[in-house]
Order: sequence, then C-alpha cells, then structure tokens
Amino acid sequence: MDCSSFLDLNTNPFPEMLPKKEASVSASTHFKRKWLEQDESASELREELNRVNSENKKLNEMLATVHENYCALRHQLEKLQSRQSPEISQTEQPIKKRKQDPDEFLGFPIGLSSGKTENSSSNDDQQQQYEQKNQLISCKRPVTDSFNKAKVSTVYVPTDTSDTSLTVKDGYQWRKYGQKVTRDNPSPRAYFRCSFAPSCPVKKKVQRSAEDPSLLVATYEGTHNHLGPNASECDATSQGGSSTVTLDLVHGSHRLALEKNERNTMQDVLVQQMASSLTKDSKFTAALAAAISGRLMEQSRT
Amino acid sequence: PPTNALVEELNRVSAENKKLSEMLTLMYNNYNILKKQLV
Repeated sequence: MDCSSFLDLNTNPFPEMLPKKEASVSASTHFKRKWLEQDESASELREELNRVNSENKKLNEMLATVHENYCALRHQLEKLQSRQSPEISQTEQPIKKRKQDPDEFLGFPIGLSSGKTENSSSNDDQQQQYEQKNQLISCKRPVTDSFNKAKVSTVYVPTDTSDTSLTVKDGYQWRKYGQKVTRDNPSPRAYFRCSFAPSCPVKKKVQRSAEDPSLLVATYEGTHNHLGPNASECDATSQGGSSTVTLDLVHGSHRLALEKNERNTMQDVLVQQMASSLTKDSKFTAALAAAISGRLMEQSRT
Repeated sequence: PPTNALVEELNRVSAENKKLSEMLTLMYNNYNILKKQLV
C-alpha cells in the first residue's frame, strides 16, 4: 500500500495524475452507502418485528377471549346435557373427565393457548404434536360415528300395484312420521319409526320400486332393542314369498333364541317319535323286560 | 450480524403468529360447532 496517500505528504506535484486516490474516495462512499442501506434495512426489520409482535399480542388476546367463551359455552352445554339425561351423563363421566382439558380437546400445543412463547428449537416438535392432536380429533369423530352407525338393510316386498298405503307388514308396529316425493321415483317415500321409539332407534323407509312398481322397497336403519314379534302376529310369514323378510329383520340375540327354540322343539318331536315306535315294537319291550328282570335277579342274589 | 439476528427473530415471531392464527381459526370453528349444538 502507498503510505503517502494516508499521510497526505503531497509527494506528487500533479494531483490530477492520481487515479488511486479517487478510487479510495469512491470506495469509502460506497461503504458509507452500504452502511446506510444496512441501517435502513435494520430499521425496517425492527419496524416489521414490532408490527408482527403487536399482531402476535393481539392474536393472543383474541385467542384467550375465544377460549374463555368456548369454555363457558361448553360448560353450559354440559349442564344442559346432564339435566336432559342424567343416566347418560353418569355413564359418560369418565369420558368427559378425559376431555376436561380444553387445550387437549382442541388439539392445541401445550403452553401456547396461555400466551406463553415457545422455544424456536422445539417449534417442529410442537408443530408435529399439534398436527397429531388435530389428527386424533378428526379421527375420534368417525370412530364414534361408526360405533353409533345404524345397521341398514333393504327388503323387497311384493305388493298390489293398486295398493297405495306403503305398508310393509313385518310384525313390528310402526308410526308414520313423514312422507316425501323424491326426484328419482314418481311414487312417494314414507318414513316410519318403531312404535317403541324413542327407546328403540329403528327407522324404516318404504317406497315403491322405480324399476318394478309391484315391489315395495323397505329400508331399515338400526336394530330393535326389544323382543321381536310373535310368529302368529307376523303377517309377513303367512305370505309365501315374504317370509325371508322377517328373517332379514331378525338380528343377533333374537335370531339365536329363535334358532334354539326350533332346535329344542325338533329334539322333543324326535324323542316322542322314537318312544312311540319303540313301545309299539313287541320284541323291544320283551327284551327290555328280560333285561330289567335279569338285573333285578342279580341284585337279589348279591 | 445484528441484521441477521433481527431476521431470525422476525422469522420466529412470524411462525408463531401463523400458528396462533391457525389455533384461533380452529377454536373459532369449534366454538361455532358448540353454539350450533346449543341452538
């Protein structure tokens, strides 16, 4: 480096011949400009940071307010539910206790809802937890839905085309609660509820088939939680083709009980038939009498 | 270096902000669901 330029000794009598000095001046202005630019960007960044921080604070406040309102509403709902069905609320108490933490229920990461700032290094972990909890919440609903989902079965019943009553005699008693005309079918659809409702959740929809008007399409939703109808009351069994209808309607324990009854009656009939045929057989009675008398003789000897 | 620190801090606060917004949306949705249930 040329020290003379720093000391300004003016060793060169021709300053116009000094291009190096010009270069150094331009470099310093360049640095100054750069520094100013950096300062400006820093101040801009600071402003932005302040803005985002204030937004953050506002969001936290809003979140706290909504959280409070949510908790109040939930409390109200729980109260109402417990008032409406004390029995159900008693059985569901452990589930409700599990849901006590609203943060957990909403799938929030720990510590955020209370306005706590989090460490940036653990951001990813907490984000994962947050997503997992959200997934859990979204998964929880379908599980309960599938659990409560009613069994749906469709039954085709032959009927007179002139009959417009839309009644399917399946042995159960039904209460009609509605009727509507659907787009896909010119004949109306009737809605029925089991007469044991609301304790029995079974519903029935009856509509004449669009393809074959001589058939009624009955769609059953749910399973009867009470005893099935008597065979004598069941009109459907008396109609040759529709006996399968009642079989479709018999579910679970009712079906098993019926099968057991049938088996028992069959066994009784077989035993009676065997007994009558054996008593009619004279050889068998003679053999039996001999065997019994032989036994008696042996016993008297001993 | 101070600019870099500022940028880092800004990124962190922005990420937190985003998360808070998501949470607020989620909570608001849940609140509305509950409200509907009550009605």
